[in-house]
Amino acid sequence: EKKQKSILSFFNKT
Amino acid sequence: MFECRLPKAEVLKKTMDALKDLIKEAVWDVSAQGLSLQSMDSSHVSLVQVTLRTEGFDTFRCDKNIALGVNMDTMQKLMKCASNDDNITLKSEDNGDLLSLIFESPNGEKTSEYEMKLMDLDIEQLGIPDQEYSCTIKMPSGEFQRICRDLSNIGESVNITVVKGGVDFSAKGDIGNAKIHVTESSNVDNEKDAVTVEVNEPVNLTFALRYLNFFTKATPLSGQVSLSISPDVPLVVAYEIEDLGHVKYFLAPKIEN
Repeated sequence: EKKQKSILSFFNKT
Repeated sequence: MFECRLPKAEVLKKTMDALKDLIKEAVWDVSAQGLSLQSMDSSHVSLVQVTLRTEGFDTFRCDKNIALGVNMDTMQKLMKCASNDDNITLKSEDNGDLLSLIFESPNGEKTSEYEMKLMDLDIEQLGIPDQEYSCTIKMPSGEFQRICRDLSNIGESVNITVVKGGVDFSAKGDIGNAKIHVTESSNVDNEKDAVTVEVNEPVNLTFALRYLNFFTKATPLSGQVSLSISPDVPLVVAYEIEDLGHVKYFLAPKIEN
């Protein structure tokens, strides 16, 4: 089963 | 003081249509470069980024950088009051709490002015890294919309496999399976009908169709869509707005636990 990643795992808050 | 004018309201109406199902509130950042917006959806799975460059406007005045916090539903409702051919002026004072939207008919016989209350929003901004992608697919936007819609009948996710010369979109579900293969165009008279597939390395990734279907609300903005894909990073779905800017969506992949 594949799990939905969060966009926050890839882009940092500025 | 901020004031800008576009010759046709249609483009801004379409831009609002492309955003309002994905995000409820957003901040338009106004600077000498133009208007820009960045926002995540409420589940933090995707991110949308819009750029409307100064050069694409009839007139553009921005004395000081300002942030216009808007309710997207409200702005879209007001934009719907403009006819596609109307020219549109957006106006706001530097420390004001209102955005004026002025629609003028092409013959100048009707002018409508709406004022929208602005919101004080604190929206997190993310740094989007510049990067090279393993694969870039360009295809007719209507075709991509159709593929996402059709595969939603089968499953919740689409697996995108890009190899030299073509791309497979496949879905699996309780009722069965589907695979749509799109081949790179060999010879195309009209650029808008072309499918191009650039592959530095083949990729295979899975994405939620729910979000891709939200993204395809931008289809009326552009005849072509580009999909940029690399292993284990967000997919970029980009629609260029001719002479004005772009709407780009970033979607986090689904990955094996």
